[in-house]
Amino acid sequence: APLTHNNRSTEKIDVTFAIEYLSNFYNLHLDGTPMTKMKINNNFLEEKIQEMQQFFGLKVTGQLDSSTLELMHTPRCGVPDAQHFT
Amino acid sequence: TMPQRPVWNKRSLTYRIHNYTPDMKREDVDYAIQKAFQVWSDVTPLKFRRIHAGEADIVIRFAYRDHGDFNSFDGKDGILAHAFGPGSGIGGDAHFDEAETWSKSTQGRNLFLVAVHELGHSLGLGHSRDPNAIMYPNYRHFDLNTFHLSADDVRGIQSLYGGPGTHQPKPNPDGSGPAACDPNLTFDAVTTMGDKILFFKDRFFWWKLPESTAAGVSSIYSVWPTLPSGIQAAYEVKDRNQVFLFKDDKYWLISDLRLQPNPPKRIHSLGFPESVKKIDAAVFNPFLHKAYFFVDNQYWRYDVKRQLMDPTYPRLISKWFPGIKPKIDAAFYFKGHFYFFQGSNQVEYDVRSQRITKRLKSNSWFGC
Repeated sequence: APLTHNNRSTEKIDVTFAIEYLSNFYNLHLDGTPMTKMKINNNFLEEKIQEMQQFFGLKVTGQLDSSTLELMHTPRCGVPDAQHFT
Repeated sequence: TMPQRPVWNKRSLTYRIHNYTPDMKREDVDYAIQKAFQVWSDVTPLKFRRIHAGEADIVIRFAYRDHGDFNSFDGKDGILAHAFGPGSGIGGDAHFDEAETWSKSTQGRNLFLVAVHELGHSLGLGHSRDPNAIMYPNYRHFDLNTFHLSADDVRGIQSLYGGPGTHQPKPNPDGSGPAACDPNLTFDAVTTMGDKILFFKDRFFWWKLPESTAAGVSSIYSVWPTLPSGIQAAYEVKDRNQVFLFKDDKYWLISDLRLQPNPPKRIHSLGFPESVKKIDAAVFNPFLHKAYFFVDNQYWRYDVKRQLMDPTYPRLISKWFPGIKPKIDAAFYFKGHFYFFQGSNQVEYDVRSQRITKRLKSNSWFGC
């Protein structure tokens, strides 16, 4: 049970991080849903992950796999890849 | 490039270093920023001048967290820096996250490399998908001794500003670039490429759709950075989407609009004798699937399928192309005709009936 709990907790941190990343750089809109509730439209999130994976030449799965997360954690420029920087 | 392609409408830009990071000596910051500007000025007509007071086009700042532009920094790592595209006010400004450890070496984040990237944004570039490009969004350390912009970076910036030492060339005379309507205009080489006709002249080429009088002009360097200027002959094998470009004793292949990365080949590998040092003009005959190469008063015929020079060549141009005298500057095939360029004149030659059908000025395609 503790292992499952830890896994879920890590997964939640990853998803929160990914949502923040995709909001910053791939124009992901949360439409006012609190990020903690994770009620974001899964299809839209998947699409944004795919967009990011395609941009970086990763395998396009739409899933937060390890290579995608690793790339998201790489230091980078703050200018979005997919929209105006206003 | 950025959406809507924002650019600076002047070629001389000012910059100001608003403050310094305590991580580096001031002179090292000055040097890194100056060198980063130089990377871009080397490949464009842009000039950058540092000012110490007053309003600069591009302001360099080091800042922590919230710093007044609604785009907070996030502490160490994560976002390292950001910059705004060309524009007034904050437009063009580049901000560096002071939470990073900035350096002139491989320790921490190299200021020069990040500055080259951010100044790319300041000039109007977006992010590149090419991991070799400095405009790739993620930080990567390059060898500083051998650092150079990638072809993608160069193509991007030159699509906005043109090549070094030039203004963005225009097809009409305005004192910059070649003038398409000059009655004495001659061409180095002409070829079709896909649905367009390309007219090569010195460092530039005009490109246009055959049915339209509107023409664009680009520097050769901006489109194919490794191709030399002064292309002397060119022809297209349309059904293979291949264009061959010739200069001196070398030739290059553009396949599906991309210049092939292999080094150029020697024309002698096509079967020319060593005495031939360059080709004046080339044209492809799609009926016979053969390429004609014009050298002084003679021409050779090359079998594209067999990849061999046809026997019994060279032949005299004036004997086998009645009415065409040497020497030929450029030639191309379009809709059943060869078009031969000789000085400021052009001849339309019917391939099937083997006779001249029209005499034109060389720039007749530009609707002058």
